[in-house]
Amino acid sequence: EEVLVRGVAFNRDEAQLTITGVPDQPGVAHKILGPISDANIEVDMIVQNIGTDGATDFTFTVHRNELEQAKNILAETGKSLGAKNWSSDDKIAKISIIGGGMRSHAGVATQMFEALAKENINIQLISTSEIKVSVVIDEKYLELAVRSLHEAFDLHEA
Amino acid sequence: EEVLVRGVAFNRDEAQLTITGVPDQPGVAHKILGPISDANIEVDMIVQNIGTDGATDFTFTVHRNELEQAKNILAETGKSLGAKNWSSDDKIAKISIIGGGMRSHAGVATQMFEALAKENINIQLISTSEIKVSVVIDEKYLELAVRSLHEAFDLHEA
Ligand SMILES: C[C@@H](O)[C@H](N)C(=O)O
Ligand SMILES: C[C@@H](O)[C@H](N)C(=O)O
Repeated sequence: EEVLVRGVAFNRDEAQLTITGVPDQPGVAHKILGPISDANIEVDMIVQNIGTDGATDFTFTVHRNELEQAKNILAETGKSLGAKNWSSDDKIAKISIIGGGMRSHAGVATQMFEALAKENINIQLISTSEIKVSVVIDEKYLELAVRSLHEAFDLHEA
Repeated sequence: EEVLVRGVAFNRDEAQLTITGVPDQPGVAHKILGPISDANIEVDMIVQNIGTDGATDFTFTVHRNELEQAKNILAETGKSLGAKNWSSDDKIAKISIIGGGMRSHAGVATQMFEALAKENINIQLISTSEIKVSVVIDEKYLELAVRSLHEAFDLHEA
């Protein structure tokens, strides 16, 4: 069926923080994000996958200029939670395909993944909503990724 | 700052599939989702967190009535990828807070996580966009979760 992909959105001003091996129990997500939110740090993506053996990992992205503060806060949380580890990456870029409803979502996401795979670009993080598929990649591939996605979806670069 | 939370959305007609320990290399996301998309199976959430030791996990949700077919396809993919494991869960509910821009996103998400934590509801999966924070929980807590979120955000249940 016809997919209405409206465009490619991207930014290079975010950084990602990950805390690994946190207890997969009620209250933990709040313990991690609460202090970040209390510090008035803006958060964009929040990604958590299914836990294994009672633990899981939690990743979120912030503006790069708030990374230092977020790192300090996360380190405190990591210690108090007894997390396995915590880390950050400020060399990321976020890129999204906008458009398509759920009916075409799998097709749009597949096409996006294929375009990136063809350029040997590794997908580090995936988070979706009905109208948007967002991935995080190494920022050095951003221009290449944007170009190949415009080609894959037959869009004209602005 | 003022958060414009517009409502709580939820559904109980999805099932989640997870494939664990897949190589965190270009092309893998496409290998996983391609066959699902080729079978015309609709996909809603797609979640992948940061990899560790060169491997990561990939989770997606489908309509419950397409779960059997999706499971069969995923099993084939799992074997050909040499994945660690694959599993599914049809006792989930998806619940989302709609509204708020990035500026209030961390606050909205924190408030959502806190409301669920207060009811001892475990958050299994988290995926967000700028205007939406979606989580997956055990379906048996859906009514309780919807009620506590309406209270937490001072919304009137429809
Ligand atoms: C890991 C974290 O999301 C936990 N499961 C919680 O409910 O808070
Ligand atoms: C795991 C999967 O997303 C892989 N990193 C890829 O780029 O396809």
